[in-house]
Amino acid sequence: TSTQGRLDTFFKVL
Amino acid sequence: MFEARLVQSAILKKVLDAIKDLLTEATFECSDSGIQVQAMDNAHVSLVSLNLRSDGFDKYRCDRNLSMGMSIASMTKILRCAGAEDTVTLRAVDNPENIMFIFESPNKEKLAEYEMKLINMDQEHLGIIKTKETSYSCVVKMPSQEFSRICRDLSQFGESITFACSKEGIKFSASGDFGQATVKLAQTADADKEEEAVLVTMQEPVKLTFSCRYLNCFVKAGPLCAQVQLSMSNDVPLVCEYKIGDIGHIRYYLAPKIDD
Repeated sequence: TSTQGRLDTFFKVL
Repeated sequence: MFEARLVQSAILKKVLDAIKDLLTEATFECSDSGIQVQAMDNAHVSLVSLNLRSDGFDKYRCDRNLSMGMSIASMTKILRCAGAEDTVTLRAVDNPENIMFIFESPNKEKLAEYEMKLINMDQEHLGIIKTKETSYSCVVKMPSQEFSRICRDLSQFGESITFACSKEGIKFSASGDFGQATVKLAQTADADKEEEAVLVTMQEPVKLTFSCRYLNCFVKAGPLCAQVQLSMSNDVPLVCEYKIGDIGHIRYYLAPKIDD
């Protein structure tokens, strides 16, 4: 199974 | 003073159609170089990055930088009041509490002014997309109508769609309780029309899975451009980009599904 990723994981939110 | 005029209000209508399912409100950053919106959906799964360059407007003036928080639903209601052929002008003073939308008919016989209250928004400035362009493993350009169709069709099978791209082309697949679906698009050798072409630029193959719900929001931008560009690398967010005429672009970023 897979879960939806969140963008926060990939980008540093300033 | 801020003033931006577009001869075709239809462009702004289409831009709103392209964001209204993802964002309830957004900060419009206006500067000398144009108008920019960067906002994540509530779940922080996708991000909308809208860029309208000042030189793409028929008239553009921005004396000082403005951040205007706007309700997308209210803006949509106002844009609904514009005729298809109307010119639209956005106008605000320097420390605005309101923004004006002015619609003018082609024969200049009808002038309608709508004022919308701005909203105070927490300044969640996203400094994400300002870094230099990432190079992606696969970049696919394809007809936006075809992409919309595939997302719609495959959404019937499951909650997500897997994109597998190789130098031969791109394969979309979905599976669910009642069966599975696969659509393969080969790179077009010589499409008669540029907008009908499928073009793949590949460094290495990729395979990524994305939520249908978001993809079906992105395809609402289809009417803005005949072609959509999908940029993909394994384990990083998809970039789904639609050009907005000569004025700018809308990019959607979507985090891939990850294995537990």
